[in-house]
Order: sequence, then C-alpha cells, then structure tokens
Amino acid sequence: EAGAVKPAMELSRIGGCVAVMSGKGGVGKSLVTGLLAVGLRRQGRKAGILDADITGPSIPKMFGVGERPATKDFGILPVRSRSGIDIMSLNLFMENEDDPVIWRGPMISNAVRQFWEEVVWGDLDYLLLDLPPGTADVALTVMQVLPLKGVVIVMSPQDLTVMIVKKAIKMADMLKIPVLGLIENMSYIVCPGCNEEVEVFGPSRGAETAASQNIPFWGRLPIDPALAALCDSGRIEDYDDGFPLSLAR
Amino acid sequence: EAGAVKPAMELSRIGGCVAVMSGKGGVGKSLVTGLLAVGLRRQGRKAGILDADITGPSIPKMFGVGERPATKDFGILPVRSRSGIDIMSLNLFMENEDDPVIWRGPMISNAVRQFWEEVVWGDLDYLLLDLPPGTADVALTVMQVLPLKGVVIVMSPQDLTVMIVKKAIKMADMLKIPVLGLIENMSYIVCPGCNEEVEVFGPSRGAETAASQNIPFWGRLPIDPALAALCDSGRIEDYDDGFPLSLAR
Ligand SMILES: Nc1ncnc2c1ncn2[C@@H]1O[C@H](COP(=O)(O)OP(=O)(O)O)[C@@H](O)[C@H]1O
Ligand SMILES: Nc1ncnc2c1ncn2[C@@H]1O[C@H](COP(=O)(O)OP(=O)(O)O)[C@@H](O)[C@H]1O
Ligand SMILES: [Zn+2]
Repeated sequence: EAGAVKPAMELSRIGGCVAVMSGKGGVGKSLVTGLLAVGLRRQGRKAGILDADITGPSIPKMFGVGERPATKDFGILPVRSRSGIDIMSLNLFMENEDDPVIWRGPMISNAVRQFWEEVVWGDLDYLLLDLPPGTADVALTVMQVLPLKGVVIVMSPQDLTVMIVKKAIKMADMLKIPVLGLIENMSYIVCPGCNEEVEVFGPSRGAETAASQNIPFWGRLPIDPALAALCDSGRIEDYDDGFPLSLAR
Repeated sequence: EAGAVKPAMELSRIGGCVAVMSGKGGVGKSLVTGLLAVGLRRQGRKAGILDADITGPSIPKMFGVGERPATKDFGILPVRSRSGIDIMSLNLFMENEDDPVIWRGPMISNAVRQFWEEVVWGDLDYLLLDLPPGTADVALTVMQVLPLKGVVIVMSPQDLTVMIVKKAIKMADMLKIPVLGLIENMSYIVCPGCNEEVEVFGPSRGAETAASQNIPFWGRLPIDPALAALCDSGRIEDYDDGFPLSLAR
C-alpha cells in the first residue's frame, strides 16, 4: 500500500516541490508562500499551494477561496484561485473557517500525505508547501516523503526568532534538503506620519544570518499594512508593490 | 503506572496552573507568559514557567538562563531566573540553543507530561505554561492531563490571526477549560520619529473579539522595540514600562 502510486499521482506532473518553513510561528511563512505563488503566476507559470499547516491553515482566507473541494474516484480536486493558483487546505473541508482541528501527530501527518498523494495537482511548474511552525511531524513527513527541490526559510529580525529559525535550517541540513534562500520579513515599517523607516523588531539580521549559514539571502520585506489588509480580505493576488520574491532565479 | 503519583509531585504544591495559548504562532505567547510571570513576582508571588513549546522553546533565552537542570532520584530541578522564577524547558537540555528537536507527536507529549510529573516545582502560587502554536498534541495533553485553572488567549489584530485564535478558544470550550482573558499584542507601535501611533497590522479587533466570544478583555499591548531588545538579551525581568498584565485579578 505504502509504495503503490495513487491514481491522482499518475495525473500529476509537478516540475518542483518547494517548502516554505521557519521553525518559528508568525514570521510570515504563509504570506511568503502566497507571494511566491502569485509571483510565479505573473511570470506565466503554473503554481499550486499545499497548505500543510493542518491546525492553523490560513492560505484559503488569504486567497479568498472557500468552496469545498470536489472528491472524485480518481482523487481530490484542488480549488483554483482567481488568478489560477491551485490550492489544497484542510480549512476548505471545515464547516466553519474558525472550527478547530484537534488532532494528534499521526493524523496530521496522514492528512499531509493524502494532500500529496490523493490530490490531482495536474501539470504544475511548482508546488509550494506552507509548513506549520516547529520541527515535528509535518516537517519530518514532508522532508521524508516528498521529492523536495529545497526549502525557503523565513525569519524576522529578533534574536529569539533567529535562534529558532536556525533549528529549522539545521533540520534541513540533517535531512539533506537544500536551503534555496532566506527571506527576512517584518524587517521595518515606513511610518505613514513622517516616512521614517522604523525597525520595529530591532536591527536587520537577515544578511548576517544568511552569510553565517551559507545560504543565499533573498532580501528584506517590510511590514506593509496595505498587504495585511489585502490578506485579511482574501485579495493577496491584488498586491502590486512589486515582487521582491521570485522562485525562478 | 499512569495513575501513580511521581515523587516530584508529592514535593510540589501549586496554587494554580494557567496555560497561555493562541493557536497562531508569533503573536507573543512566550512574551505574555514571561510578562505574566514577572508581574506575579513583583507582587511577591511564587511563579514557575513550563515551556511546553518543545520544538520552538524561547523562554530560557528570554530570561537569560542556560545552565542544564539537575536531575535527582526524586525528580528534575527547575532552573531559577534572576528574580526567582522557576523555569523548565527542553532547550535547557540541548547542547546548543539552536539545535533542533526533531520529534513526532507522541515524544513531544511525553516530554510535556514529564515536565509536569517529574519536575520538583515545590511551592508555587502559579505555574504558567507557554503552549506552542496549533491545537494538536501539546494543547490536548495539557488540557487533558493538567488541573488547569484556565487559559489566557493572545492575539494580534489581523483577521487571519483572529480566525485561528478562535479555533483555540473553541478548543478550550470543547474541553471545558475556562478562558480567563484575551490580550491583543502588537496592537500598534509609537513612531520614534513623530510619536504617532501606527496600527501596523490594521485596526484593533481585540475588544470586539473578546466581546463576541464572551471573554474578559485584558487590553492592548504595543510593539515596544525596547522590550524586544530586552527579550533578545535575556533581560525580560528588567522591563519596567508598567505591567498591564496581571493574573491576580
Ligand atoms: N510583510 C508583511 N506585511 C504585512 N503583513 C504581514 C507581513 N508579514 C506577515 N503579515 C501578516 O502577519 C500575519 C502572520 O503571517 P503569516 O504569514 O500567517 O505567518 P506564519 O505563516 O509564519 O504563521 C498574517 O496575518 C499576515 O497577513
Ligand atoms: N509587544 C511586543 N513588543 C516587542 N516585541 C515583541 C512584542 N511581542 C512579541 N515580541 C517579540 O516578537 C517575537 C515573537 O514573540 P513570541 O512571544 O516568541 O511569540 P509566540 O510565543 O506567540 O510565538 C519575540 O521575539 C518577542 O520578543
Ligand atoms: Zn513617524
């Protein structure tokens, strides 16, 4: 059973799987996953997002999608966003978007595996995975089961955060998964009152962290209240402030 | 075995256990846990912190403690912070603070259970638990095994965050654990350039969320770069900007 190829997998041709992780919660993994997918779409590529944050899924809300995925005998069909990004998330199966999923590790890992094996992803250039915080069940399952091209690491400037993000980088190294790049999010905010750049969580440590870990540094993202508002209203695909993030490097 | 009282438990008399949770990562659960413990200490009470975020433990670094806990035949001794808060965290057992713990759910739950049953907490007015993000293994174990007085919920203003925080509140309700209060963290920042209050993640939704969930609202915490710097340098106990947070209500 474990080795058998599911019918959905025969219908899927995926160019590359990339997981977005950090170890630390709330640094902007979902946001970066969303921006990377939107960036790919704008370059005319086919992108999908597997929301692997099973108990804290925020991808569907960011993209304004809510209908329940259709289940066929050959597999589960992902939900397509307005600009054509295919999305699969456990939140799409919930009665209410704020209903909790109260599962333990084995069931959570199983859900991620089913999203990989039983969803008909079709032809994609990239499948992005939005990982939950931590270096536990989901990160292990994804790194052991999926043919990952690599991971993209998201951090924010606090030392406390850097300490935990390094755990994720060490995990990737231990499991022989390449780290494609490091992004520092919430790096600063531009004050609407006086236009000064305020380093809300302290001085930037992104470049120095990337250098010390021998990883490409993909740059700093500011906190942009307009972007937060778009995410809250399901319109991340309307963000137009230029895409500093691009997988096609 | 499961029912047997461990020797450490006979040596512990804990007035009340309170868990700090949110469902969402990075909203400030560890920070709020730390501030609550420091506030209790300043009121002359005895406080302990059980860092239940096994794969993302940040409590020891916030308090500047690092020595390895002593293990006796009757139990594990917690590490005491400068102002007298007793701390137990898996990070205190790691060779390096940025080494990952790559465990699955059952081992993680077991570690939390051991911190509860095998640590000699002694006489405490409050034992605070810093929960990881999510509504999975640790939240379930803590709510099913410990005699919780209640949970304190931490949110930040984004709608996306509120959706996931409501999952945690619903989980507490389903497991019949009282919600003691709701705190909105990262509510705004005061610009150092022009003193204007900037709502970085959008307008405050704390009071409205508390009212809709029928929970006491404990107020709004701003992002304070000075506080982030103190946490990064292990000196949260030196924060002196007044304590809006107090468990003794
Ligand atoms: N650069 C940014 N600008 C504005 N809002 C942001 C930014 N990064 C993150 N956010 C907001 O902060 C919240 C946390 O980000 P999220 O991507 O959910 O983090 P994670 O997936 O790491 O938990 C989201 O609601 C998101 O909209
Ligand atoms: N109000 C605040 N002011 C300044 N820094 C904060 C504030 N809240 C959180 N932080 C910083 O943001 C980071 C994330 O907070 P943390 O407590 O670790 O979140 P969680 O435990 O929910 O993941 C920490 O490094 C902390 O120092
Ligand atoms: Zn200003």
